[in-house]
Amino acid sequence: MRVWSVANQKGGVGKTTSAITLAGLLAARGHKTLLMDLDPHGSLTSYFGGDPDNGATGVYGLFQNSAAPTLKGLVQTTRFPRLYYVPATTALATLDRQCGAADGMGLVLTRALVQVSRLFDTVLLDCPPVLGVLMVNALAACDRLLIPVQTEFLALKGLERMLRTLTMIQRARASSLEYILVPTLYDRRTRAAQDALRVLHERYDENCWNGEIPVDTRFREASRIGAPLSSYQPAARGALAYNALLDHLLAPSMAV
Amino acid sequence: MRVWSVANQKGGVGKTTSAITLAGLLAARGHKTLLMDLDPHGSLTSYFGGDPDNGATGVYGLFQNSAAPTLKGLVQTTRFPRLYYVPATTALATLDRQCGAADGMGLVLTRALVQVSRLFDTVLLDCPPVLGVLMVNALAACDRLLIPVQTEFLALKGLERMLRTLTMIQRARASSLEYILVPTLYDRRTRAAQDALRVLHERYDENCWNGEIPVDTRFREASRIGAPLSSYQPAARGALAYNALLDHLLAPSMAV
Ligand SMILES: Nc1ncnc2c1ncn2[C@@H]1O[C@H](COP(=O)(O)OP(=O)(O)OP(=O)(O)O)[C@@H](O)[C@H]1O
Ligand SMILES: Nc1ncnc2c1ncn2[C@@H]1O[C@H](COP(=O)(O)OP(=O)(O)OP(=O)(O)O)[C@@H](O)[C@H]1O
Ligand SMILES: [Mg+2]
Ligand SMILES: [Mg+2]
Repeated sequence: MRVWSVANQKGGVGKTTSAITLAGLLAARGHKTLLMDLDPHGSLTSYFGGDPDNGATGVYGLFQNSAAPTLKGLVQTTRFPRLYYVPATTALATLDRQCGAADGMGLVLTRALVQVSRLFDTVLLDCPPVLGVLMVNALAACDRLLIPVQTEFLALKGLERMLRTLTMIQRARASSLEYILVPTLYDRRTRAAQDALRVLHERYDENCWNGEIPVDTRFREASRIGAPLSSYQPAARGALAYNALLDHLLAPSMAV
Repeated sequence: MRVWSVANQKGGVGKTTSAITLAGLLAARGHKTLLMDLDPHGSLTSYFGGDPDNGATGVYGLFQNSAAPTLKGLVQTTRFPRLYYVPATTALATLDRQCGAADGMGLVLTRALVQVSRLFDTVLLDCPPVLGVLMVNALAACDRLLIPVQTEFLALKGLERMLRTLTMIQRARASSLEYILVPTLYDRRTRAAQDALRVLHERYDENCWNGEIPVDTRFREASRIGAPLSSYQPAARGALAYNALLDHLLAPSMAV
């Protein structure tokens, strides 16, 4: 079972969009796919019609010491074949304060995912835009990290901080974590985006995907009807770009 | 002294852009203005050339029990007259775990801001995209809350959660908190944005500003040179829109 985290401490860079679009493509290709919403704001959960304010446990339940539910019991279906998700609840926002300095809270997800390793081919973890116990869990549990990066200058400055966080987490992991930078919200007509993309390749080339996800207003339309873009309009520019990214991620001798 | 918070748990909706553009306009109109970066990711701090990874205290220092620095001592200048800021540091990401259930941590900013009430006309608090001790502090300390809302459907679902958070915080405040919704990233050519804007007014009309901030690529150019758009290109569409918002916010008998 592959476990991919999608994370970046910068908000609004396309984390949830990337996780959902890639999961939609994987499911369409026949892979049994699980999405997990780790963001207390619950964008992914709302996308599929769930309600993050609904008290039912979701991911939050996994972190409760006594009688934690099994991960299998939290999995919800979507109307798309082979595509499942575990919802977030707003209670997740209290986890950092609850966990405090308590050790061992960084491996909750790793232990939970073992329970479903025969049920799914790929799990995608959608992270909140903040470094906390949920992101630490995701970075500990995954075998690959996707970092969507908006193609603009301020986002490049923030990227250095994200990569420093990664170095910090690497020390706690048994095996080193491969990461791939995914340029998103690329508007090829603006000079600022072209320059930012060039700098991204100059500085991080061996870890940066050599494609980019273009700005495509159809992502918003897809989110309105709660379908991955790849199911709603498979020939849309944005869907084709994520399809190329998925080819790159699944290629056998993937260096990055 | 006016204290305005800019907050929304959804990432990438224009919180930092709104805080910086409004502060630039206030300073240009002769108001002594202070920006505070409450986001551990430090977008506002990077914008003005600061380094969130630089160990110096910044906002974080205010939360340390022993020998907390004075707020006055943390204020940095910018190259723009009458515009100052207090930087964020990445250490802010550890605050929630440190504070834990400890009471009274929700009023640290309120107490600190009293120290500078004769030095500034307006303070703008740029919040991180997560409900934690920093956002709680900002909502307790401010006398008005600006909520930038992207004009798209998923953002409207997230708005209900933000307003529920606000209701929760209101109970802990002495006086009730006025909030104003600011439609951002509005692309008048797409139907999805027009529909979302209409729904926003249908549901929240008495709290929603009757203008909108258009998509304007010059915001990215401004962030590249570290200047508020209003100083870089005062006649740009985005700057004119924030100017109209500021007129609305400063109008004497502002209902919203
Ligand atoms: N390639 C794209 N083209 C156009 N719009 C996009 C694209 N990718 C994402 N969006 C839109 O941008 C907004 C932010 O995307 P998304 O919510 O996926 O970001 P995020 O990083 O998950 O945000 P958060 O930090 O809140 O978790 C959404 O409205 C989404 O529809
Ligand atoms: N009206 C606008 N037109 C075009 N681009 C914009 C506009 N407002 C903001 N942006 C761009 O969108 C991106 C997100 O904006 P910003 O960083 O201000 O959002 P935020 O809500 O503060 O994000 P975070 O959740 O990470 O704090 C930035 O690249 C910014 O330049
Ligand atoms: Mg998201
Ligand atoms: Mg911000």
